[in-house]
Amino acid sequence: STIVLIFEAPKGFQFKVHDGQKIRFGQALGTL
Amino acid sequence: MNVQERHLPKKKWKLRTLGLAFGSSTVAYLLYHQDAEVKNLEVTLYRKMPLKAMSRLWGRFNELELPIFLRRPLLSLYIWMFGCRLDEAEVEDLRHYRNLGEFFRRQLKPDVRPIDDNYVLTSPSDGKILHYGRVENGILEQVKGVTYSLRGFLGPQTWRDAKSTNINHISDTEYQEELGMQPDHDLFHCIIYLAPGDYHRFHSPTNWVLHHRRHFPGELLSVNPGIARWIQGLFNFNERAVYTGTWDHGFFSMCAVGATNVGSIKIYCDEDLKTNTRSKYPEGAYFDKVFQSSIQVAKGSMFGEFNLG
Repeated sequence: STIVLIFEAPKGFQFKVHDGQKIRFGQALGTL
Repeated sequence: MNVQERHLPKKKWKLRTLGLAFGSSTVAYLLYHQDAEVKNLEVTLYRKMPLKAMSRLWGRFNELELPIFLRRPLLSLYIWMFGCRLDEAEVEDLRHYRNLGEFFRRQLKPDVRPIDDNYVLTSPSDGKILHYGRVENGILEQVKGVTYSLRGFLGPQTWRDAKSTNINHISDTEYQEELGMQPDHDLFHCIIYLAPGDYHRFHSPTNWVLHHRRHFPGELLSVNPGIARWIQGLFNFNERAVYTGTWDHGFFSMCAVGATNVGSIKIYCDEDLKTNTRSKYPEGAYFDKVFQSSIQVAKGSMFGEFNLG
């Protein structure tokens, strides 16, 4: 199963993850 | 190269070179197309498999109540196979789970997943980041280099007053433009893959307001990274529940995509949603629900769960 997020954000939005990274719910995904 | 060849006239050399180039190109072309044909056939055969029926059967089997003496050995085997963290589960005594289905949707202890308040967007679930980035020209990547279309994934923008209700008449770029984003904004996406051993409930990644749900009763192909690299447009084929709304920065959507054996999606604020039913629908069919009063969803709050079946 998969969760897909699609969202609008200011151009400066930055992800704080990388492809293949293991993540847990509540951990940082991105910031402005 | 022998002496005779070394002294061949220039014209003959050119002909040989051209012939060699033509020959190798032809072989490469034939090999490529043979591979493409074989791959297409494999994908077609895979999609013909009765994966939804098999998943329903698997779900029903896993809702049978296990005798207490069998619960610990059987669930321990699953935990060992998929590397589950039993110490994080709210209930650690395996005898309390009546079957694998219950264990699969287990809750976690309240303190094992702190929500990071320093970031505006946090992960909605445990899992692996399959891909993320900007959405360019209405095209998303499921893994690097393998794409699917935004309009195919979300469908017509009936949740807002979009100009085009028939998305077949507009390009992918036009579809993205019709989202009506602010000029200094971009569209982003992130895909999180939940492996069998992961905690299978999911939470809100931010504070947002939910207006609309679209249920695509598609297929239940596997979504593991290997399959995502193999099948272009995978996420547009699978059964999914797409929730759209707004957050502080404009459009926001969160989508739960089902997979083989995990096609039963439950959303706590949407009891009408019924997934992986026996009904048959044409490809691309979908069902909408407009929430009469918008639902405020708080960051970190429990949103839904995937179940076996």
